Amino acid sequence: CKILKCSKEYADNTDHLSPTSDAEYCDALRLYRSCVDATARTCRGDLHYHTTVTLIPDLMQTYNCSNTPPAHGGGSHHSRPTPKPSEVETRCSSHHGPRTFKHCGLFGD
Amino acid sequence: PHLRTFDDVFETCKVAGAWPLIDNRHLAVQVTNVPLVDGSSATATDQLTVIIKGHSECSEQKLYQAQTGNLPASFVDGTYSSGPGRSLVIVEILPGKHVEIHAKFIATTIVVRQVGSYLTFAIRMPGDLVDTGVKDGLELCVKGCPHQEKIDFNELLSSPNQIKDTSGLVMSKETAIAKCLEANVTDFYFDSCVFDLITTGDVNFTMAAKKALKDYQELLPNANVHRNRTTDVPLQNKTSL
Repeated sequence: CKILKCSKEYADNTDHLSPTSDAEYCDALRLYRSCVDATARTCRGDLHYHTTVTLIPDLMQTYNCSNTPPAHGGGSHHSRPTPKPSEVETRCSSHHGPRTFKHCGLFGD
Repeated sequence: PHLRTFDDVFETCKVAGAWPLIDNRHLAVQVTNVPLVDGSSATATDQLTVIIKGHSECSEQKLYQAQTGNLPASFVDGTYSSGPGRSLVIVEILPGKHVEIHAKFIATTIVVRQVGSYLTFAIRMPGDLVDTGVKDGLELCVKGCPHQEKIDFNELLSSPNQIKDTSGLVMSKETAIAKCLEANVTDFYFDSCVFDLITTGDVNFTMAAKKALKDYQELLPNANVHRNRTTDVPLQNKTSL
């Protein structure tokens, strides 16, 4: 399973992007998903794989990728059948309060 | 370390030892900071503890602990996720360097990095879950640092270079500015970068500022551009560079 290679490629692809580069982020995420999908058969028992598969749709939602066309005409991806989530899964998959976010950060010396 | 609070207040603090960043009904985050160089009150973070408090339906309580040289890709109990549909999940982006915790049921993302020998922390959390009305407690992310813990580094940054010989500075201001300009960090992150290089000479702090800015921009991609704080500081050499 080469899932960490996919994650590193994603980190490399996004390292230089500005925060307003939604289309480029979406492209990078599509590549990330393609890479992850390509490793799927060998990753069935790998927990990193399963957590990454969960993360990518969240990031695509953050960058509004469903409404963002590929920036470079590429980024094709495999569609995978998604099982219908249970009611509890749906309730736990997102917070339903107001959608304003705050940030806190700590770094340096 | 340098702190950006939930209310977008920028501070540089001593806060040596263990301090709470967040302590609300959903989440507790604590850091431990250690002194860096003799003669300076500056410290940096070498341990971080995150407690995701349990939710009856969505997640068990989970504990995450990181320290310098040990950035685990799992919670302390060895698990990677919790809850239906993996409503709480930990993701290793770069082994030993970058870990993210996604708590979907509270729409919260936590980013922990090790840059050089120290840790950085960033969080995005819904505003309605950040309890800013708490009167007691020391949550640094909510209240900022106590007055006596703050470092006014404008004074240091605006001092003429020649004081470096008597104040124990380990890198000249010009060199620090040049390195921070190369890193393309801006605003508070630029000031922080210069401060860190002047006080330690450790160029890893350039990358720490860069990653902190990147995390902020990625966690809040629609946030307004923050004010250009560097203009507050009379860095004459920056202009010439």
